[in-house]
Amino acid sequence: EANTAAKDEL
Amino acid sequence: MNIFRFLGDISHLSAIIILLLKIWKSRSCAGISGKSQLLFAIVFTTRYLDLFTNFISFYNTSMKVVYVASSYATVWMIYSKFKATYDGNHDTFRVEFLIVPTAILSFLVNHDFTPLEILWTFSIYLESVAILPQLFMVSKTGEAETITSHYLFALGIYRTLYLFNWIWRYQFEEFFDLIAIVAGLVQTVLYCDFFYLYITKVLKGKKLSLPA
Repeated sequence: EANTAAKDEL
Repeated sequence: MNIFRFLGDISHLSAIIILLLKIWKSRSCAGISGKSQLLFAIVFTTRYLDLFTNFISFYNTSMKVVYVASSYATVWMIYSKFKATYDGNHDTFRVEFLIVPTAILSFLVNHDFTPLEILWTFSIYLESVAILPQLFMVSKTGEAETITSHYLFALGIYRTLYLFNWIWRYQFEEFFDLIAIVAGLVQTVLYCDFFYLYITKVLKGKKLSLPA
């Protein structure tokens, strides 16, 4: 399951 | 935060500042694609809607504010303040061919079917192709000012560094976001031709000229 990690990124 | 992401953000910020200063100091937006800048303004607007609802860090919030403000300032300078110097005849890329497919794709491929998530996904997809009008304009005019090529290089390197950031985060944080990674790969690949020209020409003091 891909974690939506990119939300804390610009 | 890791060194790759930090350097990527610095590179992105410097690209934005380089462009702002180039237009403001030279009082001209010759050679700059207004369409790409419009797309970037849309990218930041749709990506940072959670600016006031989701506080991550002072750094994150302040960078988002700077990105949004500077992208609107750049669009304003191109289409209003210095519109006499805007080279509309060479800025002819059909942006609807970028906006419509990415909008449709963001509805089909996303992590969560909610408005904020779909808009975030749309901004990720749109950013990966937002530079095309600018690259198209450079190929049409056959050359670019040196300052513009530095802008493009910094802008291209930022997402390349983010690719390393995602490798780092996969390795050490067990985190990955396939949508951001795939779009980031597409975005970086689109710059390859330009990177080659930049490294072989501009860094040798020559002017950037594309085979028209």
